[in-house]
Amino acid sequence: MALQPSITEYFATR
Amino acid sequence: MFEARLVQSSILKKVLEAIKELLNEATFDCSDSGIQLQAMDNSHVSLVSLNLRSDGFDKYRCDRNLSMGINLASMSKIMKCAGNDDVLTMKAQDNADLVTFMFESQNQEKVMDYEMKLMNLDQEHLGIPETDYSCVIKLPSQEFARIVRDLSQFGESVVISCTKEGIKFSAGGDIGNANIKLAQTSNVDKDEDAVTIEMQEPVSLTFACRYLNSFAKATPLSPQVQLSMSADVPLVVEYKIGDIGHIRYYLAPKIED
Repeated sequence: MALQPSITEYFATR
Repeated sequence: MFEARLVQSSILKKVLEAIKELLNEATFDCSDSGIQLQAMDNSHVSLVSLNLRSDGFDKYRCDRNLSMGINLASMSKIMKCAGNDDVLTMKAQDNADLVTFMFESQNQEKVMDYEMKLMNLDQEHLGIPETDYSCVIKLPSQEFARIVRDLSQFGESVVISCTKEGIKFSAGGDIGNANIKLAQTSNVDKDEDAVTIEMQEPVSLTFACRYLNSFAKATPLSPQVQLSMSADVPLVVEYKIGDIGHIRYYLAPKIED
């Protein structure tokens, strides 16, 4: 089963 | 005072269609340079980034930076009141809690004013790093929408593989498997029909169909769509918006458990 990571795991809060 | 005039109100209608499936509400950040919007969908899986440059408007004035929190369903109701050929002007006072949408018919015989309440939204901005992508693909936007729609019937995910020769979209599930290959076009009559690939390294990544289908709601904005991919970083799906700006969607690839 493939997992869907959140976009926040790649882009940090500014 | 903020005032932005667009002779083609249909552009804003299409922008709204392109974001309202992913976002319930969003902050439109207005500054001297134009209107920007950045927001994650409710589940924080994808990111929408919209940029409309001030020089792309027929008239633009923004004396002080203004953040307009907008309920997109409400804005959609108002935009439905505009004819495609109407001229649109958005107006707000500094520190206002209202925005006015004014629609004028081409002959200026009918003028409509719709005032909408603004919201205070907690906005979280993400820093998007500069990235050199391994593959940058341009293809007709309708073709992309069609492929994603067709492959969604087979499973929840689509694998996008890019090599110098072409792009392959694959999906599989209970009913079977599907593969769609697009070769780079050698010569086409119209630029918008072209499939072009700039590749440093081949890439193969898996994405959720559901989000790709939502991104494809932007298809009416542009005849071409650009997909930028690198291993282990989010895909960028970009639609140019005429001479005024662009909308970009970011989606992380699925990872094997």
